[in-house]
Amino acid sequence: MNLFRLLGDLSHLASIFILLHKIQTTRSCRGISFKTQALYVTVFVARYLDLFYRYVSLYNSVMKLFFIASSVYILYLMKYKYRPTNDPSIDTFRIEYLLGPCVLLSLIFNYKFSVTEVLWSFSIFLESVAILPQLFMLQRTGEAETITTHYLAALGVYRALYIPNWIYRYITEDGVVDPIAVTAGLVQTGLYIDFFYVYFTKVLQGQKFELPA
Amino acid sequence: QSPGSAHDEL
Repeated sequence: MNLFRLLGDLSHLASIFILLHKIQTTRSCRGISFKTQALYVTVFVARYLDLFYRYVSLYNSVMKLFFIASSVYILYLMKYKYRPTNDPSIDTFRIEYLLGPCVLLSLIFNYKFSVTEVLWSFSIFLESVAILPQLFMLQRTGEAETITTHYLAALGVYRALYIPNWIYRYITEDGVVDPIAVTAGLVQTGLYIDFFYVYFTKVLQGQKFELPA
Repeated sequence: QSPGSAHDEL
């Protein structure tokens, strides 16, 4: 564990609390992509199956359980409690275009051709693109509530902080590098660049998040 | 040690 990863994880944690706060206070999940949230549940379940056979630390296990539980809870809120505020007609990204390639990539690139290792790879690849339905929705509506942009920013910061974490680990752990995680992580962080540009130049200057027409 | 150093990450 190093500071970059800890801050990254805390940022991830914060993003979930921001999302829950947004849904509870506005009593609405407007602007949130159900598809992205469903992909996150898939990611967490596929990756954290290792709770059953790999113990890293109490911190690690508690975080994993929290990420699974909170992501399922968010789906519940969207699908049941605040269902009328969820508009599937603008959440139109075709997730089969993400799932298919991720399945294929995980079958080719994995550290061992076993069920758990392929699922681990799959979760890494899927996480890297899981935000796309959300960004697509943003692009489509052209605007977002400020709180929703804070949620996305916290998620982006989490991913961005994993990059210095890997550099730090490479230096301090004698050249250790995880090619699958690093490649997917760079792609994932890259997807946030456009968003961050608008976030920093508009939202943090007190303006509304609006994309040019 | 399991393959892939990121296995101990979240």
